[in-house]
Amino acid sequence: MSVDPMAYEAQFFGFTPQTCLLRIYIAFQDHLFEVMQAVEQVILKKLEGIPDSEISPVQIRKCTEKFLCFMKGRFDNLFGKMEQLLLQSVLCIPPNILLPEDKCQETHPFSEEKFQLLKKEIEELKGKYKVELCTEQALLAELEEQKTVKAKLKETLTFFDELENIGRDHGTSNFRESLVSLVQNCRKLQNIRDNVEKQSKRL
Amino acid sequence: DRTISRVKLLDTIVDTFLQKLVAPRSFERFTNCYQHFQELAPGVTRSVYDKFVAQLQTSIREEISEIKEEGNLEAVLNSLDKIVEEGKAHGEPAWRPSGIPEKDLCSAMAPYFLQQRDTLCRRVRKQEAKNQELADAVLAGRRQVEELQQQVQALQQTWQALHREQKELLSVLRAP
Amino acid sequence: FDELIVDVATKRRQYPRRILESVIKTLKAQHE
Repeated sequence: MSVDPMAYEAQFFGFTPQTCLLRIYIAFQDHLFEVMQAVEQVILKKLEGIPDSEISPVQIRKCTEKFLCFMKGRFDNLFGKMEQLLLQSVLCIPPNILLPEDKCQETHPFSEEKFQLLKKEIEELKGKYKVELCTEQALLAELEEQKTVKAKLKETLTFFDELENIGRDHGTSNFRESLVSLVQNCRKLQNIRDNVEKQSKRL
Repeated sequence: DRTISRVKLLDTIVDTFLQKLVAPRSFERFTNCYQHFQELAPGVTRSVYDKFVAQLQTSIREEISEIKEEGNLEAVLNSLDKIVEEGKAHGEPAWRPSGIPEKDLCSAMAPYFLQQRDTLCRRVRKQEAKNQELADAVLAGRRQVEELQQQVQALQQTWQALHREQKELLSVLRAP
Repeated sequence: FDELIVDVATKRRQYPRRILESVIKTLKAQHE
């Protein structure tokens, strides 16, 4: 016969209903024995008070045992019924009832596979987050680098501007043009000089 | 009848047990067992029996009270009544421990892991958006650097051309 | 057998809460 351990009830009560009932059975049985013993003592005492009674203590003991046997039989039979009743209707948790600490099993039941998937998803998200953080570092580093490069390039441009300005400060608005005109003028001067030299030789 | 509280049911069942234990005809049994004594002192027998019944019932009832006291049984049973009352709408059999703790724990832990996943999702999305902005800024920065480089290059070439012409000028000037 | 049942049942009642406490602590620490 398979024993129902009533583990769910034990989870609620902190003891198994069967143990509780065993405790009650033993206690009740002890009381029955004690009271029977007291009855026997009282009867013996009464007998002492009755002159020349022929009933011996042994006989009384036999009567007690006989009555106890009857009571014990009835006691066990009734206790069996009481035990069934108590197990079925007092110390039991109906099959459709969930204990508060297990509410989560009902509100969002989660299978082990699903839970593993969830944990895997979390690990992936962690990885992704780390990648994003590294990306942010790399982007910030490049922005920093760009800042330096731009500063450098702007410095160079400023340098060229200053060159322009120097030219402008000395009357040449545009270096290149002035150089070109300078070269042309030089060439003209050279031609003139050549012509002069030729003329003088001729003379 | 489910409207009776468990405590009341327990008391009723114990009372019924006690009544039936000393139900009628057990006095006959008693007198039958103590027959000689009954013949000798019928009145005493009756009173001894009545005391037996009273004492037995009292001590059993005291025992029950003690057990209730000891295990705080009334409060526990009342709280069970409440739990059953709250759950009675639930028709089909409820969940029970599977015997595999790892398996049963999943549902208990799931809400916290779901929360962690949602938090991580939000943070990843936030970081991605932030990185997108940074990436845009980096691309814009690259374009600016390129433009500046082109400007510098153009100016550099102009000045180099200038330099070449300067050399030419010198060569012209030096020419014999 | 009875003690075993009570022992297992008690663990079923108490351990999820205790495990959750440390899981929550762990998740918080990871979060930080």
